Amino acid sequence: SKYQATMERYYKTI
Amino acid sequence: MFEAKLTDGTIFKKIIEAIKDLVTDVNIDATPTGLSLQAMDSSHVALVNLHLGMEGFERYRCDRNLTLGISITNLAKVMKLVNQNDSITLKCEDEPTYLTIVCQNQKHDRTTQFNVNLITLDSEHLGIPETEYTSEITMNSGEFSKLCKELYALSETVEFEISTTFVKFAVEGEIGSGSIKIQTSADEAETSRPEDTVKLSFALRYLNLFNKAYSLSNQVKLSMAAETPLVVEYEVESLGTLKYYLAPKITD
Repeated sequence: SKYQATMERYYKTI
Repeated sequence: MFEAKLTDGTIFKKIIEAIKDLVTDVNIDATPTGLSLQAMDSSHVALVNLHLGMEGFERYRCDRNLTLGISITNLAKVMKLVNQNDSITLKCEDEPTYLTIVCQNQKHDRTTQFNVNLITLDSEHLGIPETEYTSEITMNSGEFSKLCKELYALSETVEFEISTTFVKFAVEGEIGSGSIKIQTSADEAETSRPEDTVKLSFALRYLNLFNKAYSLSNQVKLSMAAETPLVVEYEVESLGTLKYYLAPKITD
């Protein structure tokens, strides 16, 4: 199994 | 200047212990309302978010916003100097090159001081939007920690399922498959949002790293929503919260 996505996909860089 | 004193310094020590294996260099933001920290692990699948409100400190003063870049690895080494029942004071000047840490025992006859050098970091800050979590559960943190440790011996990945009446942790590995199901009617667990069920898979290695925080709180809150990172939240008594976010895995 692998990761669906890293945090950057879920949360916006501010 | 900035100065923050905690009567029970071991709380701060435990927080540093609970994040040191996930994040190495971080920016701690000191503002007039409290201290906060947000950092991702090196693979960017987990995120640590800490907030400590000024009200929880015995003394708190922060004249202007400061960003304190610090090596958590080195801070953890300094925390070894904090003994049981010591108070801890963090302080620095307005344009600091180091953070002073002062630990004092209850009898006030032993004082330890260490200046930790600060570093300049270019760290990405991610904005976490208000999220409507469809499944939330609060359970005993010691039990959750034990369960994750035991399941890691059987599989690298765990599937979480939270429903109206139960929470289920399922694993599948080379030696077989199984699950631990906890009825929400039992004292250990309760759901607050009964309407939806979400199933998501997570890496147990990370959950075990998060569980280093279990001694900070008797309870842990798990929040899930479809295609959203899991939130593992520990309330730090009267001080604030330590939250860990973990991206879900795809199971083949």
